[in-house]
Amino acid sequence: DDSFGSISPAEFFYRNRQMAGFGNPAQALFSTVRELVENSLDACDLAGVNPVVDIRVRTVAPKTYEVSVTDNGSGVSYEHVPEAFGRVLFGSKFAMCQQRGTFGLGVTMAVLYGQITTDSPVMVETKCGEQPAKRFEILIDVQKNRPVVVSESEGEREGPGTTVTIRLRGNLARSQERILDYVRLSTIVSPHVLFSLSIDDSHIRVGPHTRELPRRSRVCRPHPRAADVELLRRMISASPGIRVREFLVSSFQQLGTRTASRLLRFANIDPNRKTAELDRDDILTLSSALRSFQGIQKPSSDCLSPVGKEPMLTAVRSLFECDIAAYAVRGPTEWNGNPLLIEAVLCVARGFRNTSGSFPILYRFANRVPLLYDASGCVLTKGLRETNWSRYGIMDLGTPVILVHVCSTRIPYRAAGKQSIDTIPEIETEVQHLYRDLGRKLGRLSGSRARAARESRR
Amino acid sequence: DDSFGSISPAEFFYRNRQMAGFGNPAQALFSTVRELVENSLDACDLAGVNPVVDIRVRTVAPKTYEVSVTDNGSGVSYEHVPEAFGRVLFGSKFAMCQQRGTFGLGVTMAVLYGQITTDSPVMVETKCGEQPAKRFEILIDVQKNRPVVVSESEGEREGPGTTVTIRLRGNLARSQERILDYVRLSTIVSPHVLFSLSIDDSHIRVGPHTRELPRRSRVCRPHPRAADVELLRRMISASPGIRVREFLVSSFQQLGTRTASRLLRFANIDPNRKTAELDRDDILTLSSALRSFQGIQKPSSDCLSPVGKEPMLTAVRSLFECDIAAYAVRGPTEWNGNPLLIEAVLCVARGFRNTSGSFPILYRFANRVPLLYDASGCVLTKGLRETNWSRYGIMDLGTPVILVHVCSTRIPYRAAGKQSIDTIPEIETEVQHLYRDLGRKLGRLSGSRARAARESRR
Ligand SMILES: Nc1ncnc2c1ncn2[C@@H]1O[C@H](COP(=O)(O)OP(=O)(O)OP(=O)(O)O)[C@@H](O)[C@H]1O
Ligand SMILES: Nc1ncnc2c1ncn2[C@@H]1O[C@H](COP(=O)(O)OP(=O)(O)OP(=O)(O)O)[C@@H](O)[C@H]1O
Ligand SMILES: [Mg+2]
Ligand SMILES: [Mg+2]
Repeated sequence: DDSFGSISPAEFFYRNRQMAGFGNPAQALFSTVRELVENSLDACDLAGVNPVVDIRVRTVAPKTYEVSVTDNGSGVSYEHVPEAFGRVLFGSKFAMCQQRGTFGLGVTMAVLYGQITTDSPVMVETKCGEQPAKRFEILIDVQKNRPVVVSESEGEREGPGTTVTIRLRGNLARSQERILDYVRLSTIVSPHVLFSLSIDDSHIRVGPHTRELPRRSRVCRPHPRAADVELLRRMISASPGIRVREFLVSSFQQLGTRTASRLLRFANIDPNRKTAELDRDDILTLSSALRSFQGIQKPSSDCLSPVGKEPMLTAVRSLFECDIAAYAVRGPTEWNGNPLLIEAVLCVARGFRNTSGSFPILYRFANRVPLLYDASGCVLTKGLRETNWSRYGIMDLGTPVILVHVCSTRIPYRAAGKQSIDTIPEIETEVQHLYRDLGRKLGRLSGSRARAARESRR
Repeated sequence: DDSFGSISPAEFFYRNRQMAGFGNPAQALFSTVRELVENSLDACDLAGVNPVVDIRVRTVAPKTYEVSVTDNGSGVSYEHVPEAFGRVLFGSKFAMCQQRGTFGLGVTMAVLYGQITTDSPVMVETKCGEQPAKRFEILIDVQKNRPVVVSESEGEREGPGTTVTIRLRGNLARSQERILDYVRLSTIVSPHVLFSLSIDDSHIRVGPHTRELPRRSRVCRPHPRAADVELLRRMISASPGIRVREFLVSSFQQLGTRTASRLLRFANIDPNRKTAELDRDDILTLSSALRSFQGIQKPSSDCLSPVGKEPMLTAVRSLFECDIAAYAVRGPTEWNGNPLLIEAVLCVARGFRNTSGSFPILYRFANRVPLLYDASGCVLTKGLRETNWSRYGIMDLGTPVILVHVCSTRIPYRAAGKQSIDTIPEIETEVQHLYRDLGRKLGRLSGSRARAARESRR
C-alpha cells in the first residue's frame, strides 16, 4: 500500500535503457555516436549552413571511450543547455515537421549511460547566435529527472555551433564497423554534409556529394485524418469562441470553407455553432467525420524533407559502384493524419560478396537517418520479403541493392532506440507499392540496356 | 527558441503508442485484454487466493468493443485508484521482485487508447480489504499526466477484487485468435488460475491445471553485480554514516562480512572508512570491484517465481497432446545483477499441422506472461535458430514444441509493449545452454522409449 509511487521518465529509461539502444556496451557506444550526430545535423538544418560534422572516438582506458561530436550548427542557447542535456523528454523538436529528433530523449540517454558507467559529466561547448561561447559540465539527477550543472565557464569557440563530449564504457571492437557504416550511409540521406570521423588513429572523410542545401521542412497544421478525440478536444479548447466551420478551416490543413461545409453537412453539425457548445456526441461525430470524409486532399509536403531524385542518385553512385539505378517515390500521403512520403533507389551494384539471397540487400532510412539495428521486425524488411523480386528479372543482374527512405512528421518507431518501424497498415501499403514500382523501373532499365548491348553487337 | 519545452510521459506514450502495443486497432484490443489480465493476476498473487479471472469482450458498435476483466484479487485502495488508472509511470510494482507488471504504464495505456478512440472513461469497481466497494469513472489528462475523476460512487461487489471496464475501437476479427491463445497459454505459466473468457456469444473456461498456489516472490536486496555508479551512489546516500564494510553487508545480498572484507582488500579500500567519505574515485573503484570480484555467490531465487517442473509439465500435458516431454531449468543466476532463472519444457506433440521446419515450434513466456508478438527480434527466437536440433534426433519424432519461461526481477524488454526480450549476453548464454540441455534430455527420453518399444516387440 505504501508501495504505490511514481518513477520519473529518466528513471524509466535508466531501468529500461535497452529500449533506447543502450542495453549493452557495444550498442551504447554506437547509440552515443548516432544521438550526437543527429542532434548536430538537426542544428545545421536550422542554421542553414553547409554542415561540417566532426566525430571523434578515442580509447581512454580498456573498453572506455571518449566520444566527441562537433558541428557548425545553430548552437544551444544557454538557458536551455542544462535541461536539453540533463532532462528526459525535454527538447525543441516536438512540433509537427520532419526532423531527426523527436522525443527529447536521445542525448540525455547518452549522458545517463556515460554517467552510470564512468561517473563523468557531459561536456557541452556551444555558441548560439550573438551569445558568447560557453562551456558546461552536466550530470543528470535520474530520480528527479533534472540536470545538475557541475560547472559553467567561458568557451573558446568562435563561430556558432556545438561540441558535445561524453565518456562511457563501450565495446569498440564490436561497434566500429557499424559506426563506419552509419557515417557513410548518412551521406545517402544527408548528401550535403561533410563528415569527418576519427576512431583512435584512423581517420576518414565522407561527403558532401552535393553542394545544394535541402529546403527546410516547415511546421504544418494538423491534417483532418489526425483528428482523434484527444487532438480535437485540445484544438477546440485552444479556439473556444469561434464557429465550428471557421475552427475547421483555420485549425486544419487541406480544409477550405467549401469542403468544411460539406463535411459538417455529412456530420450533421450546424456550421454556425460555437466550438465551446459542442457536446460529447458532437465531438465524437466530428472526429469520426474528419477521419472518414472522402473529399479531403492529401497533406502538403511542406513539412517533409525528402532527399529527392538527383541528390539521392548522386549519393548512391558515390557510395556504391552501380551499373544501373532507378528512383521512385510514393506520396505525399498520410498515416493517422501524419504526412508521409517514401522514396527509394534500387540499383545493381558491384563489389558485394556473392549474396545468394532471393531479395535485394536492404538499407533502411527514416527522416534522414540510417537504421542499422532491429531489421527483422521492421515494416521495410517485411515488405522486402513479401515482394516477388524475381518477376522483374533483376535478381540475376548482379547484386541488387535497395535504399529506402521514409519521411514523416512522426515515424512509428517500434522502440525508443529508433531502429525499426512498426507495421502500420498505411505505411505497409505504400512500401509494397514502392517496391513494385522500383522493380518495374529497374527491370525496364536493365531490359533496355540488354537490348542496347545486343544492338551494339550487331 | 521558445520552441523548447517538455512533454509528459503520458504525452510521450500517446504520440508513440505503437511502442506500448497500441499502434493499430487489432493489437490495441489484444493489449487491452492482456494489460488488464496481468494486473488481475498480480493482484491475486498478492491476495494469496485461488484466482478466478473473468474476461469479457463485447461488440457494442462496428469495430467498437467493451472489454471487462474481473478478479478476486487484492483490490485497489481508494486513494490510489485515480493515479493507478489515470497516470503513466505510477504503480505499486517498482520494487525488486518478480511480478508481471513493472512500468506503471499498462492499464493507463489502455485507458488512454479507449479515451482517444471512443471518448469513454474507464470504469473501475473495486473492493480492497475492509474498505467498502467503490466505483470510479476516470479519464486521463494526457498533457499533464494526471487523472480526471469523472464520477465516484458506491460499488456493489461483496468480496475483495476488481472489475475494470474499457470501451475502445479495435478489430476483433484480427485479434480474436490471439486473445484465445493468450488465455490458453497463460495457464502454462499460471496453472493455478481459473480463466473464463467470453467473446460476444462464445464462452470458454481454461484452467486451473493445479490447485497448489505458487510461493510468493519476495523483495530482495540488490546483488553486487547490479552496482553501477548510479545505484551505488543512491545506496550510499541512504546509509551515509556507516562504515563501508557494514554498508556492503547490510545493503547487498550474498555479501557476508568475510567476503566483503576480501572484496574491499581487492578494491584497496579501507573497510573502516565511512561511506560518506568515499570520493569519486573510490566509488568508481568500488562499483567496478562489486561487478567483477569473483568470490560472490549467485543471487537467491526468493525474489523469483518459476512455475516449477511438476506444475509446468502438468499444464503442458493438459494443453497439448504430448507423447514425451522433458523439463530443464537454468539458474538462478543474474544479468547485470538482476536475478534470473529460465525454465522450459520440450515435448513432442500431436495435432499440429505438419510443420516442415528445422526448429521446434516456440512458445515464449516472461514473468508468467505469454509473449505473442514480435518474435523475430526476441533472444528466445534467436537462440532457437542457433541450436542444432537435428543432432538430438528429435526433429523427426513428430512436432517438437518448446515452451520457454524467463523469470527475472527485471526483464529487458525491447519495447514497452513487453512482447520481445533484448539479446543481453548473459541471457543469450543461458538460453543456449537450456536449449541444448533440453535437446539432450528429450533425445534420451525418445531413445529409451524407442528401445522399450523394440524390446516389447521381441
Ligand atoms: N548539437 C546541438 N546543437 C543544437 N541543439 C542541440 C544539439 N544537441 C542537442 N540540442 C538540443 O537539445 C535538445 C535535446 O536533445 P535530445 O537529443 O535529447 O532530443 P531531440 O533531439 O529533441 O529528440 P530525440 O530524443 O529524438 O533525439 C534538442 O531538442 C536540441 O534543441
Ligand atoms: N485488477 C487490479 N487489482 C489490483 N490492483 C490493480 C489492478 N489493476 C491495476 N492495479 C494497480 O494499478 C497499478 C497500475 O497498473 P499498471 O498496469 O498501469 O502498471 P503496473 O501493472 O504496475 O506495470 P505495467 O505497466 O508493467 O503493467 C498497479 O501497479 C496496481 O497497483
Ligand atoms: Mg536528439
Ligand atoms: Mg499492469
